[in-house]
Amino acid sequence: SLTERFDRIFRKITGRGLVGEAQVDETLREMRVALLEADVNIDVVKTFVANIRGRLIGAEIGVGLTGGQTVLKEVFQEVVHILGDQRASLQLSPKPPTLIMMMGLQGSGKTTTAAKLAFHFRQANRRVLLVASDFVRLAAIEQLEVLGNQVGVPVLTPKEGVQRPQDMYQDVRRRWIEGMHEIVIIDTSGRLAIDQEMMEELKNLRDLYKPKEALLVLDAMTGQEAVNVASEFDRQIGVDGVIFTKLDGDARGGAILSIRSVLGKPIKFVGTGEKIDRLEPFYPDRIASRIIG
Amino acid sequence: NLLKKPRSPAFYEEIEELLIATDVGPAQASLLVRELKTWEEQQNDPKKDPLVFIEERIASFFPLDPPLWEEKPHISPVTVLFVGVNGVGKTTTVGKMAHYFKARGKSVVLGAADTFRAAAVQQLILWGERLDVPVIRQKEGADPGAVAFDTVKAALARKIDVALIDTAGRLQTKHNLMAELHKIHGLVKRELPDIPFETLIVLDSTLGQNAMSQLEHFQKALPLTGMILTKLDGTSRGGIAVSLARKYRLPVRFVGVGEGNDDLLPFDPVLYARALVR
Ligand SMILES: Nc1nc2c(ncn2[C@@H]2O[C@H](COP(=O)(O)OP(=O)(O)OP(=O)(O)O)[C@@H](O)[C@H]2O)c(=O)[nH]1
Ligand SMILES: Nc1nc2c(ncn2[C@@H]2O[C@H](COP(=O)(O)OP(=O)(O)OP(=O)(O)O)[C@@H](O)[C@H]2O)c(=O)[nH]1
Ligand SMILES: [Mg+2]
Ligand SMILES: [Mg+2]
Repeated sequence: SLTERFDRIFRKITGRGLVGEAQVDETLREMRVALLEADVNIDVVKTFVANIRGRLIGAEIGVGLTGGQTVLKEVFQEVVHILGDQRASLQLSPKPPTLIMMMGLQGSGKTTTAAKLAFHFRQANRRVLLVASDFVRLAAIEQLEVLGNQVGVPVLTPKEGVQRPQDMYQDVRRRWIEGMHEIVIIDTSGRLAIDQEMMEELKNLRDLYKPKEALLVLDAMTGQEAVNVASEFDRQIGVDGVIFTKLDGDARGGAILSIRSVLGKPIKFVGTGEKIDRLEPFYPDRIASRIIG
Repeated sequence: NLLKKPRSPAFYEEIEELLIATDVGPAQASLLVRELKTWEEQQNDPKKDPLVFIEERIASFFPLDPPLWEEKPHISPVTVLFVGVNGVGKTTTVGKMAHYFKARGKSVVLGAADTFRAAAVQQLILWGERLDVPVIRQKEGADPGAVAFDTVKAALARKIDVALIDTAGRLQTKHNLMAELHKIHGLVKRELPDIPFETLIVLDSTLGQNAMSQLEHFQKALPLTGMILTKLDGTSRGGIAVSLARKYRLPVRFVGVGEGNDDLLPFDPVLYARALVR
């Protein structure tokens, strides 16, 4: 474990009340590897290590703690701080409906998460409408219909002859007025941030719907590119919040630290399973221990 | 020209970080750079650009033996089982591979053995309609092993060349789901021991170091014969395949470069290595 590795470094230099420079540099080397193994972006790791180095040198070894534990405690607290010391929640519009737009790379979990959000709000007795506007993926519309059925939430699907998500807008608007829906969740196709045409479509959708929450759905096992992808979605569309999925696996989730560190966007929820009730709040300290290992 | 650059620690650090940025992983990146240093020390006058050395090293890790579906004489049906975690592109890859085989004059049947996820069977049925390829399926919640078995039996009965079986995505840490995969494979293997049978793990190029855990657990559940790397049309370069190939000695058969029928290319280790390093 990381504590054991840190302790071994400190044992080489015994009887000190302060954390010395040589020990700090050696532990930071171990820390760097651990964070990279956890998929934290290399530039984020370099910044993190540089920032924490100053704090560690000359730090007093905590009462009842070893040198290694002192360093680990400092690192842990800094990671928790970056991840966000308080839990972020979804913002509701002062005047309904609250429009939520799902976006992200192919296969990240948008459709499943849209259904989970619908379930979450339905549990809170909100009138929810799901909108199926993925015209690309085979059986995408059907997938959301099946999930909507499971959740007990109506799903608006494209009318006959409608071929683009933008062309659903009037229908969606009419439907949320008639149905007096308080929450409208729009599922979109997975897309690459570098796909000009698809990003243009997403921009059109954002301009049409003006969502209260444009949510980026990211797979927790994403590697080094996570922060670049997220930055591009933020730059082109604007990200109000992030949802990380598939945290029920053993992915360390370093992408979470990268995105918090660089974009500073709130993590609204985490997905922890395939079933519709597997949406949990984001707990910074739990994610911190997972990333640090 | 990198050959002329002075060899400082910063020089090697830069190469290491370039590799790390493509998801090669810190241990593998550091190992490759150590190998580079050793090789450079042994050369009196290194004639090779250090990046070329790294490229060639990376390319060398990928086995080049041909897949069972290329063996002559061709025993029918060659069966290929597709496995992997959720959302990586298994179903889409099955569709693309069906197109690949049809384009080469082979007959194909698909097996919709994802009997769990919403509209999973329908997704594969639509692929079958798009490509005019039969799809074997049962009702929702049916035993995936039974569907897999039925698919191969149908291929045998109709003298079809290739049977491609799609399975549900599953995280490698879910013991019961890994056991289910073990059962699916075991059933087909036991009942039809003489048919050529491949199992390909589908990996998303955007994946980070969790790939190692995926291979470890999937390999324990059933014998993998190859890998497929999807979504290489994005900005990720699939560097995780380097450690996987090195450790598990599994070939990458194809790479996915988009969402259409034709967006499947045979894997070229040299092109892959070059794209990683440049
Ligand atoms: N284990 C687990 N699986 C998940 C989670 N969220 C989604 N999935 C699964 O991930 C796969 C992809 O989910 P989808 O909802 O289809 O992803 P998507 O982003 O809508 O995909 P595209 O529309 O094709 O871009 C499915 O198998 C889901 O069941 C999660 O939190 N945990
Ligand atoms: N850009 C791109 N998208 C891909 C590629 N391969 C698959 N996809 C997309 O990734 C998403 C998920 O693909 P699926 O085939 O449904 O993935 P899966 O592994 O079968 O998912 P589950 O069955 O839910 O585990 C879809 O939107 C596909 O169109 C690829 O090579 N490039
Ligand atoms: Mg979807
Ligand atoms: Mg599938």
